[in-house]
Amino acid sequence: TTLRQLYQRLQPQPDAELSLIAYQVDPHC
Amino acid sequence: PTMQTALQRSGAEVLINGSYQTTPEGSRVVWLAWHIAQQRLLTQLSAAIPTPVESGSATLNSYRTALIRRAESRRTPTQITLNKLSGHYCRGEEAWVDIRLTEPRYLTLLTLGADNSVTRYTPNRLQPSRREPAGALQFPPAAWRSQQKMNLTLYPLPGQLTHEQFLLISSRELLDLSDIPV
Repeated sequence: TTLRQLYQRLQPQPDAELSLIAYQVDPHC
Repeated sequence: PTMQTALQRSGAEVLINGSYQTTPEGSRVVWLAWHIAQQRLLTQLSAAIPTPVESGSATLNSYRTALIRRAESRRTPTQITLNKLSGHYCRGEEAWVDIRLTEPRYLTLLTLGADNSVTRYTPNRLQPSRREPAGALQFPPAAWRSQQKMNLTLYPLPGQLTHEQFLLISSRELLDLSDIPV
């Protein structure tokens, strides 16, 4: 599943709420 | 890519207008992230807008609509934060997601990998689909972490700062996303 496919599937779902939170992983610490 | 955004705050409403342009060979997914300080806590929100493959430019209309819809409700039923508000983890560090619900919701927690793959954390074999009650919960649950039953330990791609996302989908009705690999 790609992100694009996921968004296409969720688009017709008015009830769905998406909460996205980003993080980063640092290889130098 | 180049990007222009304007942020307006009026009471509880946050409107974000923006547009971006990518080079023709640019990335197919554009990630926008902004930070909003709320009562001394830094809440990191990110919007994901898949860009049209056939076009080098688009606007934020779709997500702006979603944000306005959320603002109109005055209260977002779902809020998530990470155990590190900065969102900056070192190699091998443990992460968990704090989730607050103001009403009972079905939840699906996914991770969007650095390679744009989508993987499902929950529901899973140990946590089948159910309507979670209003309140606070964590993934993985604190008891599971302390018993070493389930931990999320983060590692970067070799030698590079690695950007990934958690995506929580909440809904009043059950959404069947069981085909997404666990």
